[in-house]
Amino acid sequence: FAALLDRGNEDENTRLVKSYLSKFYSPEGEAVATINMDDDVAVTEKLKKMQKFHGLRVTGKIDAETIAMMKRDRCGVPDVEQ
Amino acid sequence: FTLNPGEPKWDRKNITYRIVGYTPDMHEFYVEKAIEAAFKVWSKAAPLEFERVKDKVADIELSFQRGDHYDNSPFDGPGGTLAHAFQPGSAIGGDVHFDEDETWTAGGLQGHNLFIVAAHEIGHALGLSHSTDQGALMYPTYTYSDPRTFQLNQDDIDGIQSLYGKPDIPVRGPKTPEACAPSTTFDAVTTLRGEMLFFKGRYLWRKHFQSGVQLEFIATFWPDLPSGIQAAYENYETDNFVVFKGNKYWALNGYAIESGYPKSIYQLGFPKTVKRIDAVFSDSESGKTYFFVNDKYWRYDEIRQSMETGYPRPIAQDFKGIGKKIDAAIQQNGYIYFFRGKRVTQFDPRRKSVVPPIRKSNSWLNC
Repeated sequence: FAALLDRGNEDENTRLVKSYLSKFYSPEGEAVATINMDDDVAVTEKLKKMQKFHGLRVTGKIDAETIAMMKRDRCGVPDVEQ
Repeated sequence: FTLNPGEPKWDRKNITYRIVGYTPDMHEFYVEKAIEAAFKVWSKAAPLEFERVKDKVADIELSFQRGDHYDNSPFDGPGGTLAHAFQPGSAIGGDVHFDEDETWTAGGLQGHNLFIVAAHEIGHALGLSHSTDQGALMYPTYTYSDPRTFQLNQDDIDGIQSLYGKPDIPVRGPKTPEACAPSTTFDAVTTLRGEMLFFKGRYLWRKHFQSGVQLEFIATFWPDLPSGIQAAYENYETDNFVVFKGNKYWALNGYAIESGYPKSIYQLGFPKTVKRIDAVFSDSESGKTYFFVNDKYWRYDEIRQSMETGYPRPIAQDFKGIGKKIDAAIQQNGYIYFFRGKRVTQFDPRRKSVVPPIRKSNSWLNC
């Protein structure tokens, strides 16, 4: 069962989140460079969209259940219109 | 369900498919059977006919690819992305690619079930996009489901019929339970290492004190457990939890079903007249487990590992006011909560009385 978020993996979690969001929640599709690492507003907005899509609590923050969902095997087709 | 922008779909009902490449993980025969069954999922739900061709380009071309295979969507090695497909259209349109770096199987444990993934990807190839319904086949994440008992969710049926209309033979599918629907009831409830699990059909709601309530398939965690669990409790003596269906029960430790299970409930000391357990809870203080069947209950001593004498007793005698045919029961903070239909009754075992008010069962799902 999903353990509580391991603070030690902060950077790894952030990388996972940004890679996931650029793959599945970027209408521009993969051709566009991954989300600008400093563009926290874009990340927060996409994170909220992902959390809403997956029926998670919409916090815009990187939390344990969001990470757990992002780590699940899935289909490669984006969740937002491309 | 959702469709793609512009709602692209095939402009005919007869659609061809070709298996362009195979995986070394499975015998070709089983790959063909899995893909044939995956197409059948959709031809049963909408007026579509699929014909397999071998020697010419087909509308839907299925292949196994690895890494970057030059369609602008490289695969990522084992795990993560399992497959993808393209919406209806010419050339690559409608094509389905499976990630060869996954382990493909006709079963459910070692690897990913090809039938389930193919059925999902063919949904895309027919024009469906991802669904937000967690019980739908078109939900983005992978969940194993036994191909022999697989049923297309009503959300998926609605989606494909919005594109291609209804088939001659009407078809209906299971609806995903909604936590906060007024009609929500539970089959079984248990604590588990600080979380709570509420069983319902093929699903369970998982409630974690920090992160709310999440709907899951039972098969996501325990592919070998049946759906329709009828009673469940956490055994504090053995740090595992026990689930009951019919006259069988399973002991689970985390994701693993303990060896030697399922066992017969008659091994616990029930008479053969008992055909199923309605509800069960265990008292962590005393190590006693209470089993409810119709209007009676039994008490089992987890420490001595035996059913206590003097049972069964009438529920009404010791749990006055909770009624009979309990759906589920759980002990929390010294109280016992009895779920019957849409209502849950709090019971104080010290005073041997009901603690008003009676609440809605789904109030336990933060509704």
